[in-house]
Amino acid sequence: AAIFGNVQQQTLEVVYDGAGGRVGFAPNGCS
Amino acid sequence: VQGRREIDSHIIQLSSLFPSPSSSCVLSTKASNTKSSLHVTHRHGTCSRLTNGKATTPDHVEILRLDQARVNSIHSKLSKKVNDRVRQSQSTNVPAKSGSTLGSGNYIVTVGIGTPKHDLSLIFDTGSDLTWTQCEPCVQTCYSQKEPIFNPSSSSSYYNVSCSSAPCSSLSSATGNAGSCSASNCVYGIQYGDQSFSVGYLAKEKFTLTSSDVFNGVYFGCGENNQGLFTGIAGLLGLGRDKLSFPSQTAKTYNKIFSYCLPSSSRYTGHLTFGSAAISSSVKFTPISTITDGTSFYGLDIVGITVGGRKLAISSTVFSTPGALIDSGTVITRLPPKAYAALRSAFKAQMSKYPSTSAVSILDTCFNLSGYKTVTIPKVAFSFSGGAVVELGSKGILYPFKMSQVCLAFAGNSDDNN
Repeated sequence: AAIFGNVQQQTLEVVYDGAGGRVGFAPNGCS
Repeated sequence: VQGRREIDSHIIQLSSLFPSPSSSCVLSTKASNTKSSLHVTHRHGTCSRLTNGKATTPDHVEILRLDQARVNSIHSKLSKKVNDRVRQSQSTNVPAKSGSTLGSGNYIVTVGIGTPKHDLSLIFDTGSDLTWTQCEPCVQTCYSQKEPIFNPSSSSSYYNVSCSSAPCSSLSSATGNAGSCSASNCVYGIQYGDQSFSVGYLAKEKFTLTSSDVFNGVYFGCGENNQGLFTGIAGLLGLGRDKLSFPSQTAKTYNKIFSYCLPSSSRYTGHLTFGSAAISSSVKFTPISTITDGTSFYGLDIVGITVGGRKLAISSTVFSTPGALIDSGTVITRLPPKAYAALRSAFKAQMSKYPSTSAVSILDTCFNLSGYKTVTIPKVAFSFSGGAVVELGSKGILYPFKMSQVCLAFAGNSDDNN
C-alpha cells in the first residue's frame, strides 16, 4: 500500500473520525 | 504568468529549514488551552522531556533506515507474509507475525499511568493498536528508558487480566499473536520486524491524560521482556482501529475521534486532542477505506497528485490497486512506483534552476542549496476520494539534511502492488 507519512502531515491538522469512518485534513489548522 | 507562478509555489527561507538547536521551546496553544489535549513533542527536540531542553541532532540516515524497516513490516503484514521465526523468551513463545515495526518514533506524548500517577513518554502510533510500556521487575529484559520504569506493584489500580477473558482473546487481532497463559494471567507478545519485541502481561490500569481526562481499567501491555531499537522511550500509545486500541477503549467519551498537529520543527510542540473539541473548521474529510488484512489501519483512497498547480498524468488504478493508508509512525510517504516517478519528474522540472546533488538513503531527488537564502518550490497537493484536496505545507515537501543536500521528501515503493 502507499503510506502517507508524518513528514507530509506537518502543518496539517489531521482528524481521525473512527465512528464516522473518515479522516480529515485541515491545511494550516495548526497555527 | 508571474501571478500563476506565485499561487503554485512556496518561497521558503532556507534558515527556517535548519532551526538553531538552542532555540527555546514554543508550546502549542491548542494543546495548552483545549480540553482533552496533550502536547506532542519531537523526540529529538528542545521540547522533549527526554532531552532536558537541549535538541539532539537526529541521525537522519538511521531515521530513514528504521522508517524503511517499518514500511517493510507494514507491507509484509498486508501481504499476509508471516515470518515464521518464533521469538524464544522465558515467559512465553511469541509466534513472530510482525506487527508494524516501531520505526524511528519521532513523535511522543506524555501519559500518566497508575495510582499514584506515573508519567511516561509514549510514541503515538496510528499504525498499531496495543498500548504498552515497560514494567518492573523486567523479568527478562528492559531496554534503557529516560523515565523510571513503571512498577505495577506500586500502583493500587493495577490488575492483571485473566487468560480466559475477552480482551485476552482479542489480542490476536491487535498484535498478530494470540494471548497465552502464565499462571492464569493473560500474556501478550508483539514482535516488530526489526528484531524488537515486547512481551508481558495484558493488564488493566488507570490512565490519566489530563486532570479531567482519567480512565480506569484501560487494557494495556505491561512489558516484562522488551528489546527495542527504541531506547529512551517508555512504550507506545496505540491509536489504530482495533477494539483494543486506545480510541476504541475510550469510545464512550471521545466517540473514536482524535486529531493532531505534529510539530513542524523540533522547537515547537504540537497537539494530540481526543474528542471533537476545537477541530479546525477548514477540515476536509475523505472516507476511511478498509484494507484487506489490514483492518487496524486507517485506509485512504488517493485519487491524484498535483505539482505546481498541474495534475500529474497518473491513472487512478495506480493508486487503487495497492490502496493507501495514513500512519503517524511512518516518516516518509511511500508512493506506488509510477506515481512517484511522475511526482519526481514534475518536481525536478520545476526545480531545474537548482543544482542536483547525490541521493541520501531512500530519498533520490536532492538539491544543493548552498549559497541560496530562499528556495522556490512547486506546491504539492493530494486529492482523496470524496473531493478532499489537501495542499501540503512547505515543510511537508522537503527533507533537509544539510544546506547542500535538501531532498524531495517522498519515496517510491518497489512494487506496483505495494
